[in-house]
Amino acid sequence: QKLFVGDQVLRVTASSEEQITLLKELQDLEHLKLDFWREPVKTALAVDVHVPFAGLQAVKAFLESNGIQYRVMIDDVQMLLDEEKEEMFRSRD
Amino acid sequence: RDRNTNNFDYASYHTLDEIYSWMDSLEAEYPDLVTKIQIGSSFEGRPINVLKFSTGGSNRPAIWLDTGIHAREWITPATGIWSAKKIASDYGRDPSLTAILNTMDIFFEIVTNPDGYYFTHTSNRMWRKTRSINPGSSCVGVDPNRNWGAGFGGPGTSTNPCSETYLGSFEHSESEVKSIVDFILGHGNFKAMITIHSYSQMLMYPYGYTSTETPNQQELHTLAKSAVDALATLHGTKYSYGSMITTIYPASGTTADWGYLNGIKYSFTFELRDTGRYGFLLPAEQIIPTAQETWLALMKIMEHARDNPY
Repeated sequence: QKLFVGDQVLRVTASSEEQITLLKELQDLEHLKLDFWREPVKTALAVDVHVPFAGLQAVKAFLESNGIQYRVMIDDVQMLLDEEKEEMFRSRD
Repeated sequence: RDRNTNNFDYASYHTLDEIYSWMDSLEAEYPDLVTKIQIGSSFEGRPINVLKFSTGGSNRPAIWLDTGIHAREWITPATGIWSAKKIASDYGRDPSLTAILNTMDIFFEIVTNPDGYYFTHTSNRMWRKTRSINPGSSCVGVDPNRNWGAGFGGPGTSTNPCSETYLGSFEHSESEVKSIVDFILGHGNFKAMITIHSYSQMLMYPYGYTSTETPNQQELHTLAKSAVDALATLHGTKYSYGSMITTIYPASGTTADWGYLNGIKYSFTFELRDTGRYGFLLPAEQIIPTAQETWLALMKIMEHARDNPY
C-alpha cells in the first residue's frame, strides 16, 4: 500500500503571468512526481499541488527563490488519510 | 453490511462493493421506479452500472447524471448515493421531482470509474485516472475527463502517460468513457447531462476546449446562476460559474463538451464543495450538507430541462 508520510499539499498563489509560467515549468519536472490538484492557469486561481516528502525542500526552495507565495494547506497527507480510514472503520462498526 | 437503503449510512464513505450492494437494495425497494442497467465493463472487468429512474413510457427524454469519474473525488459518489435515494424516496411526494419523472427518465452512474475507485480504497488514495495499461509506458491510466471526442488532444491535456491529465491514445479509448458514449448515442433522447466532480466549488457549461461561446451561452449562464443561487440558500456555500474555459481553465476532451457537441443542450459540470483546507479528503461529516446543497442546484437544472423541451 502506498504511503504518503510527510507529503504536503501547498496552496500556491501566483501574482503575475511570469510566475504562472514558472509554475508550469515546475509542473514539467517529472522527477518531482508532483500532483497538481489545481493547475496553474491564471493569477486569480490558486494552485494546489501535492508534493511528495522527497521533493518538498526542492519545491519550497523553487517557490521562495522566485518570490512565489505559498502556504501549507495539508501538513501531512498520511495523517489525514489515517483519520479518514479510522472514521470509515468507526462508521462501519 | 446494511440490508436496505434506509439503514445505509449516507454520512460516511463506502467501498465499491458496498455501493454496488446498495444499488441492488435500491432497485429491490423501488421496483416500479428503479432499474439497474449494466452499460459496459471497466478495464479490469468490473461492471459499469447505471441506475435508471423511470415511471414508464418508451425512450422518454432523459437526464444523465454521473459521479466519480475521477476516482479520488469520493465526495461525488457519496453525493450521488444520497441524491439517488432522494430521487427514489421523493417521487410521489415532491411535486416538482414527480413532474420531472412523469415526463422524463433519469439515468445515474454513481461510480463512473470503478477500477480507479477500488484502487483508491486499496492502494493509492490519491489515484485519479482509469487503470488501463499504456503500451510502451510503465505509467498506468488515462484521465477519463480528457478522453472524450470533443476537441480531443487540444489545450489542457497531456500526451505523457505519466501525467494526471493524460488524454489516452485515441478518443474514447477508455471503456469507462466509451460505454457512456455508446449508451447515450444509442438512446438518442438525452436532454441534460450533468457530470459531477470536486473540489473547486464551481458550476460550468461548455466550452472547455475553445474560448468560442456556445449558441446557448446566455441561457446556460442564466441557468447556472439560478442553480448556484439555489445551492447557496442552504449553507451559504459560494460557487463560481460560467463556461469551463473562463471559469477554471482550458480543458479538452471533457464530458460536458462532448455532451453539448452531441446535441445535449443542458450540459454542465459541477465541482463540489471544499473549503480548500482538505482537498479530496473532505471529512465525512460534510457529505450530507454537500449532497443537500447540490441537490438544490441539480433540481434547478432538471426542472429547466423539463420546462424547456427542445
